[in-house]
Amino acid sequence: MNIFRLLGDLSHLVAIIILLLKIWKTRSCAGISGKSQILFAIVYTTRYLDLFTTYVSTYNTFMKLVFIMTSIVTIFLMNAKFKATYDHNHDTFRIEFLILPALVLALLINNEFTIIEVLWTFSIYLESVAILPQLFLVSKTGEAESITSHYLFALGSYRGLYLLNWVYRYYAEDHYDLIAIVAGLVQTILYCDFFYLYITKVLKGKKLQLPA
Amino acid sequence: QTLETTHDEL
Repeated sequence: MNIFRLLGDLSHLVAIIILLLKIWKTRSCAGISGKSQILFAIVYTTRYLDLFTTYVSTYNTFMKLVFIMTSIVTIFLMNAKFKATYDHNHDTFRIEFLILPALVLALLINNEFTIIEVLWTFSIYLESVAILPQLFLVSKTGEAESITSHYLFALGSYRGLYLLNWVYRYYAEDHYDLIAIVAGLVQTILYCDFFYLYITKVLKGKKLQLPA
Repeated sequence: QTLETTHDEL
């Protein structure tokens, strides 16, 4: 565990906490894409199947369980408790266009052709694009609440910090996983436009509003 | 890089 990875994990955790707090405090999930949240739940459940087969550390197990459980709680809040506030009309991204290619790619390009490894690879590919429905929703409504922007910034930073972690591990431990690195690059690049708007607008106290 | 597929990251 190096500092980049720890900061990445913490950033990921902070993102989830911000999202849950936003929904809970405002009693509303307006502006949040339920489709992205479903994709994240699929990502965690398929990636962390190794909870049953491999033990890495208490930290590792704890975080995996937190990610799986909070993603399920989020889906419950959006589709049951605060369903009335959910932005159905704007959340129209077709997630099968992300799930199916990720699955096909995972079947073709993986480290090992076993069920658990293909599902791990699928989750890595799917995670890299899982934010697209959310970004699509923001672009459709043309704006995002500050709290949603903070959530997106923390969530986007997490894989960016992982990239630094992989550079570090390459030099310090001679360890690298090309699948994770390429997917992590794609994932971070997808956030670049948002990062720019976040730094130039939200951090200066303005609302995140897209140019008309 | 060893070809073990244990993933120690999240």
